[in-house]
Amino acid sequence: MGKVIAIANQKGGVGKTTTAINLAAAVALLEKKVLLIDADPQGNATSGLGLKADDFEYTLYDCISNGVEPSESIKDTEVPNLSIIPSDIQLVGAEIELVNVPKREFILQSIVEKVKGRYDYIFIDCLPSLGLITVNALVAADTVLIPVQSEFFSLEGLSKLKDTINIIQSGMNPRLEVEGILITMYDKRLRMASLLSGNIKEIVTDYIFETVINRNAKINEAPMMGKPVLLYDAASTGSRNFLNLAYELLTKNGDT
Amino acid sequence: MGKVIAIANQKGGVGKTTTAINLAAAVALLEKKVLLIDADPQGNATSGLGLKADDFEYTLYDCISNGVEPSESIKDTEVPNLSIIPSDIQLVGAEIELVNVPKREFILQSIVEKVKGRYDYIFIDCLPSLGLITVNALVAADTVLIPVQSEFFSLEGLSKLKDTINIIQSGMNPRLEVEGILITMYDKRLRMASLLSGNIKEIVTDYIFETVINRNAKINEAPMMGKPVLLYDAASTGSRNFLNLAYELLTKNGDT
Ligand SMILES: Nc1ncnc2c1ncn2[C@@H]1O[C@H](COP(=O)(O)OP(=O)(O)OP(=O)(O)O)[C@@H](O)[C@H]1O
Ligand SMILES: Nc1ncnc2c1ncn2[C@@H]1O[C@H](COP(=O)(O)OP(=O)(O)OP(=O)(O)O)[C@@H](O)[C@H]1O
Ligand SMILES: [Mg+2]
Ligand SMILES: [Mg+2]
Repeated sequence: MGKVIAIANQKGGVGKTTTAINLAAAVALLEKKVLLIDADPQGNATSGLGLKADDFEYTLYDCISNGVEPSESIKDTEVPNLSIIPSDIQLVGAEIELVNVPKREFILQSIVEKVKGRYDYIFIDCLPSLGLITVNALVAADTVLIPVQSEFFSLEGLSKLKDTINIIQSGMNPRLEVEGILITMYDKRLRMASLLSGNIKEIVTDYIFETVINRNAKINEAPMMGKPVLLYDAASTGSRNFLNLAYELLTKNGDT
Repeated sequence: MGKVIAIANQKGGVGKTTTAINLAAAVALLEKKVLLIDADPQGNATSGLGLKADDFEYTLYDCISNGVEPSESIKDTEVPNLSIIPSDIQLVGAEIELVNVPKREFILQSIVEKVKGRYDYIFIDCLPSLGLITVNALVAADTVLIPVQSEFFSLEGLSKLKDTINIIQSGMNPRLEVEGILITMYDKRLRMASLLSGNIKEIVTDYIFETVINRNAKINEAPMMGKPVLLYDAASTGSRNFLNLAYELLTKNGDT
């Protein structure tokens, strides 16, 4: 039965999509069946995996607002064992449309339930917000993986995200846990980065992934080619980091 | 009569808040009266200028949802000539509450009108979204300054932002113009960055600021001290970049 992991942080640009694409691809390359759900109207997970508008007919928006079955929206990617429910700008509309819908926080959960059985892992890439779409993702998820940069604004936002997670745990999704905190875009030359990453252990009591994702040009270039870094440049530091992260995630879940 | 400039881009982490804080501070140091409005529930512009929760009683949320007069929420900062309307996580609520309010896109405009006469420039720091709060900022603004990183996802989002701006220009705010595109966190060692920044001129016809903001550790450290980079380390590349940007903005507006 698939484990659902939301990748969330309301702070913008901390590497949510980069983590979603590359972790999902690495886990798929380790022979697990994986689904990536793009829950961001920017559609970066969709384009970062090489899908263009002509490649898909239905998006997550269609599943949320137009009653399309999730199985109809699922598309294969270039990565074996990795499929995606794509998104585009239309998803912005769902945030407003959901406001007056009964059980508005449980819509994505009911969509995920329909396909959960076919996958080992389902990752949900969230937009940088604590609005209704992100709340839907946290209600649908078993755990939440939180990418953070070791920078002031990113760490400042961590406690607010934890507050939101606590609210959801005490009501709409009591089984929600934190999968772990992932340090991204780490640049060991920056004095501040090593100082702050030490601080993280004081701000949260959650699991902090031992694998750190370093700042790496290949990671940044890969989405332009529509490929995860593992297919773009398998020998890069970025690829090694994400493969290590996948091992760590599977080991932590007793799944190797 | 104050010029209102929204700093917006739905892509997360491109340097909106960093630009808002440091450009507002630089323009204030050039003897203009400046107001910064923090329209992001993360409250990064507020904390980045050194304000803590105990330093203010009212926020932008109170002006939007509780009828508090903007003049009551305005706070001084450590920078002479720079004041701020602070924000905190409560602003998340405004996004949902505004949905069923008549003329919901014009609420911030009516708030700004009340104080516009007291300032030369008003900057609005937007959250990473195209939702109702950002739409309010674009309706209240005379122009919009668009920070972009020369990276794939950031440039991909530019055309969607332009679409939203066009929609607003054709209806709710016909006078809205693009103040300019600002390239941020530029790292000349990255092959991709110089390649893509050349592309920007093909994607948009708008003014592209000649001043480029380089990636600079001091810019990243300054908000931890609650100061703009000009007060944190006046001799840094970051300070020079933002001072040059302020000169370019004032010159472009015939205001030097
Ligand atoms: N380890 C890394 N090394 C170099 N560049 C990176 C790395 N991780 C992410 N990036 C780049 O940083 C930018 C921000 O990352 P990304 O878009 O994944 O963040 P995000 O949290 O998904 O953003 P948003 O809040 O807009 O959804 C992207 O251009 C991405 O290519
Ligand atoms: N020129 C720069 N050099 C180094 N670091 C920078 C620079 N500009 C911004 N940063 C850092 O990058 C991160 C993202 O910048 P910032 O928070 O200003 O972006 P934003 O667009 O406001 O993000 P959000 O979408 O969450 O509102 C911050 O940690 C900031 O300190
Ligand atoms: Mg993203
Ligand atoms: Mg910001």
